Amino acid sequence: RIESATHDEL
Amino acid sequence: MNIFRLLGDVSHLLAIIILLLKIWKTRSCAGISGKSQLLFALTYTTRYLDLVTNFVSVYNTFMKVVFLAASYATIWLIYMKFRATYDQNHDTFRIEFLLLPVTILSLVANHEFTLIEILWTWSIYLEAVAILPQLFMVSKTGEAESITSHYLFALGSYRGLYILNWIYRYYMESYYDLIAIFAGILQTVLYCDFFYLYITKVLRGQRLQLPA
Repeated sequence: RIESATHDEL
Repeated sequence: MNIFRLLGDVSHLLAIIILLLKIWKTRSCAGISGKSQLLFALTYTTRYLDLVTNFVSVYNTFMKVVFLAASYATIWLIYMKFRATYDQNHDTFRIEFLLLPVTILSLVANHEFTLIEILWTWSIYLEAVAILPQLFMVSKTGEAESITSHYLFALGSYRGLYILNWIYRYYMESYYDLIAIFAGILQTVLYCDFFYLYITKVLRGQRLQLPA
């Protein structure tokens, strides 16, 4: 799993 | 935030503004694929659903609003205001051939099986191929106005700069997102032949002529 909780990129 | 991502966002914003100005000033959307613009609007709509629920920064919110507004304004210009100049006969790419695999892949390869996350993933995969109808249209018409090729160069560069941003973030923040990286590489690769033509021709003042 890739930890990318919230997507902070556009 | 890092310089690569900032330059990428600026390049993306520039592309969207170039396109809006081109259509508004020339009062024509000749050579522009309405289908690609529809896919971009879909991309921003499904990706920015967290616009009101998840505040990241003023910059982030501002850019999301601008991208959403500009993409819908572009669609309005193409399909409503200047629809008489919309070149339907050359904008014939079958987008269902994009939507189906993108939908399947987003259901299979995602970070989390929740609606928001699936839609985000769908938008990432869709953006990677959203330019295909436009590139297909340019190859069909055999050429593109120079302003359209500047639009494509700025748009193609944005995700290329994001790749540098992901390299930077991997080494500096140990952050990486394989879905965004995979789709971003594919998206940038699709522009390669256009980049070659742009560098070798358009920058020398020649018209962008694709080998018919």
